[in-house]
Amino acid sequence: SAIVVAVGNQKGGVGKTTTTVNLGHAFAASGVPTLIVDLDPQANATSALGFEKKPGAGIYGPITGNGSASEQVQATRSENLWILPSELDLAAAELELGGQPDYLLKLRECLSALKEDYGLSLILVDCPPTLGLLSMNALCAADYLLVTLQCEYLALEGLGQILGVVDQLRESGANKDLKVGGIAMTMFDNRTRLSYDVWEEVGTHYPQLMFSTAIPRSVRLSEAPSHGQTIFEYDPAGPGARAYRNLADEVLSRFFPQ
Amino acid sequence: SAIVVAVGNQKGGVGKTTTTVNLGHAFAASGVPTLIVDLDPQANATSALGFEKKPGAGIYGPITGNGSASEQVQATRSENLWILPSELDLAAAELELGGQPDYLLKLRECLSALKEDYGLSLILVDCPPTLGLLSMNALCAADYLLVTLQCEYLALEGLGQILGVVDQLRESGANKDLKVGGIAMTMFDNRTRLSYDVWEEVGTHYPQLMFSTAIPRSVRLSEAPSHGQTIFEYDPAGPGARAYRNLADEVLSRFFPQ
Ligand SMILES: Nc1ncnc2c1ncn2[C@@H]1O[C@H](COP(=O)(O)OP(=O)(O)OP(=O)(O)O)[C@@H](O)[C@H]1O
Ligand SMILES: Nc1ncnc2c1ncn2[C@@H]1O[C@H](COP(=O)(O)OP(=O)(O)OP(=O)(O)O)[C@@H](O)[C@H]1O
Ligand SMILES: [Mg+2]
Ligand SMILES: [Mg+2]
Repeated sequence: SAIVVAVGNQKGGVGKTTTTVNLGHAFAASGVPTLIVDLDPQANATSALGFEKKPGAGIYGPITGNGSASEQVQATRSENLWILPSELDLAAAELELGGQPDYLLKLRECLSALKEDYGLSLILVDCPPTLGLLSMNALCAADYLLVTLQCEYLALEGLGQILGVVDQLRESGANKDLKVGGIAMTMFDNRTRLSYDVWEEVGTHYPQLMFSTAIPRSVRLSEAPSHGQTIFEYDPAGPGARAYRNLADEVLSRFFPQ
Repeated sequence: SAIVVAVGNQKGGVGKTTTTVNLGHAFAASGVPTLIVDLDPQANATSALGFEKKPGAGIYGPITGNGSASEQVQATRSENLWILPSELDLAAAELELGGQPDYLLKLRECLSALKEDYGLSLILVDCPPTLGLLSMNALCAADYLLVTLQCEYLALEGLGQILGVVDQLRESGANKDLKVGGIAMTMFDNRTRLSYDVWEEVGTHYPQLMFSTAIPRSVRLSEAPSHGQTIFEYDPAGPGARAYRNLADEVLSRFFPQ
């Protein structure tokens, strides 16, 4: 049955969506059947993969108890890669979930049937930039949290907070199997001292968690979503594609040790 | 009485905090008494101004009905500049506010007494990267929304959404005086075509709203918060300080027409 990886960090703009979409494609390209779940009301992963946001077509219905998740899954252009899109109404889910029993387990329930579908090996969940009920649902559905960390000072500040939430969810029993899968360093700019300082800081405090592949800052990565393409379609021979391919190999060998 | 400006955008990492802190200092330096309210549980504006996050010292108490906002205001090192800090507990406010009557007007009530204090002319509110109850409170307390827009494709996608929310709040009567004060373009990188494309796109659709000063991408701006300094303390003669000084002049002439 598929493993679930939440790609999260409450700090905004740190590469969660870019990592979800490009890692997902890299996994699929190496033969690992992968589903991307867009749990952000901004629906950036949905449009980065070339899909329109359509009311009623996405995770909002299933997570609020209307219909099944698997009927909302769509195939992408790439083999072995599927998407469960988002829509603007998902922003309302934060308020709607609040009053319900088991409000932290709604996504977990949605995904439990999916894990056996499509022959999936991996489900990646793109989280919004908060620690609200949507992100908490992702963490309660996940086997691993993958933190993306921009090589900047303000991003470093919030790292302890999200790692602390994982401990709380595990210890409270909301998700006793949740582990931190790793920290992926993004937007590494080798022209700035700041990037090296942040890299060293994370390497000192979390050496076991940090993946050794740095995703470089590359304008191709920020151009690709405007064409609805992943980096492997838009600039397959460039530094962004190379880095995400290497990161994918690292993540697979860590989560699926042979 | 002071005017209130919410600095917001649900897209993460688009320069909301960097703009709030540096615009605030620029206003103060030109003799405009300014208060910065950190309404983000990440408390980035608090640490960027050199303050520690301390439980009980911040906006969380007042916005949930405990104590007054004005007793939480602290003076910064800079003349004419004060801060109302944030703290981690503020994340709980989203859930706590949900059930109360007038839950959208809590911040407005907190700030109404403050407007007459300290001889303030301007209150800047740094918003979290969502359209949840904290950001909605900021919009309901504000005279103007200042949108910061990173010169990237994914940031452009969300612009219509936040502008739409302003219309809804105005038309529903939650805040009938709310106006969009302007769009400040941030992290403009003159080496990439993408920045020019986004600039042109916004200029075509929102010519009246867009400020003509582009904030350039500059590593000094992302280094300054690690020293708890604004750009005017850290690199006063550099391109970041020049741009924020120019933007401050534009904003003041638009909001306080002589
Ligand atoms: N390695 C990179 N090099 C250059 N640009 C990048 C890189 N990774 C991401 N970006 C760009 O930086 C911006 C932020 O990235 P992204 O949207 O993936 O972050 P996020 O954490 O998902 O944001 P949010 O918090 O809003 O969900 C986007 O415009 C994206 O295109
Ligand atoms: N003009 C700039 N040049 C270079 N770096 C910048 C610039 N403006 C902001 N940054 C850096 O980019 C990152 C994102 O900026 P910032 O944190 O201000 O955005 P934000 O919108 O407040 O993010 P969040 O959505 O998490 O609240 C930070 O690390 C910041 O230091
Ligand atoms: Mg995202
Ligand atoms: Mg911020």
